[in-house]
Amino acid sequence: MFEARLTKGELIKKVIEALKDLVTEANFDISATGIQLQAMDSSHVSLCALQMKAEGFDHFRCDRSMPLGINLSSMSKVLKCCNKDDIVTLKAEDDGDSINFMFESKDQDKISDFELKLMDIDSEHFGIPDTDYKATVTMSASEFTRICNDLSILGETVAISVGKDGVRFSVSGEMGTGNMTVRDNTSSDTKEADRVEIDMEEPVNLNFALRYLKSFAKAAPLTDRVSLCLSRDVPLLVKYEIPEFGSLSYYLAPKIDD
Amino acid sequence: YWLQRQLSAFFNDA
Repeated sequence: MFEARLTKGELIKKVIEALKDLVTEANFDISATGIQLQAMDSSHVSLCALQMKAEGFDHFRCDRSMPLGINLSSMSKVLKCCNKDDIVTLKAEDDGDSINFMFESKDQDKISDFELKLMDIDSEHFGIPDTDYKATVTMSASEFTRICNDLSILGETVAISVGKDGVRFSVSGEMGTGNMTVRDNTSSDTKEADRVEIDMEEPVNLNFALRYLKSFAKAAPLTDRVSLCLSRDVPLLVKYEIPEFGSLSYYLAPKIDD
Repeated sequence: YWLQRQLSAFFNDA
């Protein structure tokens, strides 16, 4: 028996919104410690890794570890019926072929339940090597979304370079070029949400497809902050930590100059 | 011209 209840049910909705662009179906691996998901996009260029801790739920019970294969676009449709302040309960039997969603309004005056068929999905688990990233930038999640959306007007590929002057996002296309530089502002009186922290061991300059970064940025409603971790010739890690709940991380393979 | 690499070039199948 698996049962998980979350007062802030909206978090589940936001998590699925942040995944469904990249992943159409995935296994939610449930165990006594929580829920994990690892899935790649169809081009095998990016990987999403979700972690939701059992302690992050108001109630969490999982008698047997198992994968729950779910079509994310179906799940997103079901979650459209979940209102902002609803309490969400997920349930699945150990040998069942479905998952049950229950949405309760805060005042308990409306209760909806939905059942979704589970799917058998071959999961491709990747061993992600521990990386000592040479540069880590932590900034406002909404500001990062803004940069990705704004720069995509000009081109498809963004060069991210971290140097002593800050982190520069550059795009060039047929129309022209664009650069946005964000500087470390930890020494000034910037309010917490707008802080930019740059931790750099050595300068890094890598190129990435903006299309994927824009999809990752859909996770911004989950939390205020995002971290970008870079090292030469390794995938970029874009990490959204969700306080007291878990994290949503994305990996993106770099582009190389051919 | 930019060549998009795949993740399998960096991560191992677990």
